[in-house]
Order: sequence, then C-alpha cells, then structure tokens
Amino acid sequence: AAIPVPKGSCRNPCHRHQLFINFRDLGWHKWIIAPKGFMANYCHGDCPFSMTTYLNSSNYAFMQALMHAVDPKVPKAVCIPTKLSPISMLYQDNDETVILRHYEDMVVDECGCG
Amino acid sequence: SKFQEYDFLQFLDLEKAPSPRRFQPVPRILRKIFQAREAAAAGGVSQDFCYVKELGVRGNLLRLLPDQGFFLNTQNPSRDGSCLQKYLYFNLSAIKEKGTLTMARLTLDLGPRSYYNLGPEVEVALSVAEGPGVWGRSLPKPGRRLALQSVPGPQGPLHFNLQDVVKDWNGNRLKNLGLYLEILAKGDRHSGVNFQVENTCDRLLRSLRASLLVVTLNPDHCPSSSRKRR
Repeated sequence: AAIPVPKGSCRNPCHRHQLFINFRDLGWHKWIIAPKGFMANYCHGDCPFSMTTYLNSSNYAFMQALMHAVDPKVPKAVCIPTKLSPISMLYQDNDETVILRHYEDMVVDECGCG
Repeated sequence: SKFQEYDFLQFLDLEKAPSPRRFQPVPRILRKIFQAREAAAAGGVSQDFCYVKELGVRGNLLRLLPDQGFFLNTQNPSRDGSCLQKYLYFNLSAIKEKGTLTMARLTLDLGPRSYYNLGPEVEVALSVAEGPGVWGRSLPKPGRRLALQSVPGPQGPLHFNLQDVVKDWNGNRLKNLGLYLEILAKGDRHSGVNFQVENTCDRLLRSLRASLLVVTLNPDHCPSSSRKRR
C-alpha cells in the first residue's frame, strides 16, 4: 500500500522495487526446470530521519540517524529488507537427478529503514 | 561478463552449473510439493521448509535418483512363475550435502493404468543385492529381504519406504545402493491363463521404471524442532 509521505520531505523514500529475474538471461534455464524465473524485489530509497516515523523502521535506524547527525562521516540509515520470503527451485544435475530445494529468505517482501 | 557465476552457484551449495544432456520427467510428487510451496509463498502463508508434509518427514532437500541397473533375465516366464528379475542400482554418492537422510522411498512404476488391461496378480519381492563381483563379472544375487508384496492387476506406481537404507546411509554414508527385484506372476499355468501371464510379464519388462526419492535434512538450514524460530 502506498505510504503517505509528508510533502517536500523526501522525493525518493525507501520502498521496494520489482525486478524479474529470468533464468534464461543467466543461461540457467539449461538446468533449472522450474520456475522459469522469479519476481524479485529490492529495497531502494532514502531514509531521512523524519521519514522513519512514517516508514517501517528499526530502532537501529534511529541510532544510525542520530550518529549521522553527530558525525556526518557515519552513513545514514539505509533502505533494508524487513520481511523476506523463500524460493523453491526444481532443477536437474549432471547425474540425471531431479532435485527440489528450498532457499529461505531470498525475496524481499517488505522494506524499511535500518 | 561481470556475472560471477561460480560465486553465485557456490552460494546455492552447487559446485558448478549442471549441464544435463536432457531433462528428466519431473515426478508427480515433486511437482505437487513445488506447486504447493509456490502457492503458499505467493499467498504469504508461513511454511516450515524443514518438514515435507506431503511425505510426513523432516527434510529440506528432495532428490529423485534414477535407476542405473539392468535386467537379469528377459526370457518368458519360467516354470516357477518368475516373471522378471532386475538389478536396481542407485548412485548415492550424488548426495553430497551434509546432514541426515530422513527418507528413502523406492517407486516402481509398473506401467500406465488401463481399465481394460488388468493382468493376473503378481508378487513383488525386493531384497538387498549381493554382488555383482569385481568389475561386474558375477551377477547380483538376492540377499536380505526388504519387502514382499502381492499386487493384483499390476499397474501404476508402487512405493516402498526403505527404512533400513536410511539407517545404513546415516551410519556410514553408502556410496551406492544395489537392490534385487523379482516379480513373480501368480497365474495358474494349468487353467489356460498362461497367455495372460506372458502378456503381463512382457508388458512389465517394457514399462517397468524404478526411481529412488531421498529426503535429506541439513542441520545448518534446519535447527532441531525443539528450537522454534522466533
């Protein structure tokens, strides 16, 4: 859902962006049976401190913003995954074995400042 | 050119990118589990990836090993009703990941189901194979009996859970598994059903396929069930 953003505070707030990974582009379609690819999300955007009250953010984001205020050499809070989901892959190896495997925490479902 | 494939594959616990000569048919059970998990992930339903509810065992990696064995006889049924004998061979060294084996399920596909073509009852005897000897010079022989099952009208898949194989593999990581399969036809040779027996044996010889489904549980990805994830 769209997050209400205070006007003029941030042009590019932290949120997730979609990117479709096609295994054919990697040449992996030769051994991955399914899926053909997956819709991945990545986190991108700014996390100015005023935004952390509106965006899903960790206490760590508050500390990071505070440190940045004290010493600008310290990086700002960044846009990070806060909820991840798994990927299942059905593939075949060189021994003609069909394998079903689950990889946890692979796709970003939600983002926040951290 | 910037794609460091090797590093990505290492992260996925793969030594290198496989390059299979041809795609194997995906067994129904793996397809079913895969689709169920995809649907759950798409629906945001939380899942325990270390439990395969479709099979009722713990595990996070399912592997279907093809049979690399050979038939020991391809003659017509013998007088004692022996229909076929086959040496089933599975290369377990393909299981490279660490962890424990939680299931080894042998599937014998006795051919497509047909409403009209029910054959006579057969008896399926499965044993651990002894031999073959050095360089395969001597033929394998039946050893310890694992299962004996009567099958009326042999069609479709038969499943055998091989608990002994699971124990043996977890004890000393077997490199391979050799099984001795014998199918006996139970037709009455004096009542004119011999023709049916021969037909059934002939059909089984042509259509019999075997595969071994193994489930492994990696402790790094699956902590013990007593430690619930917070």
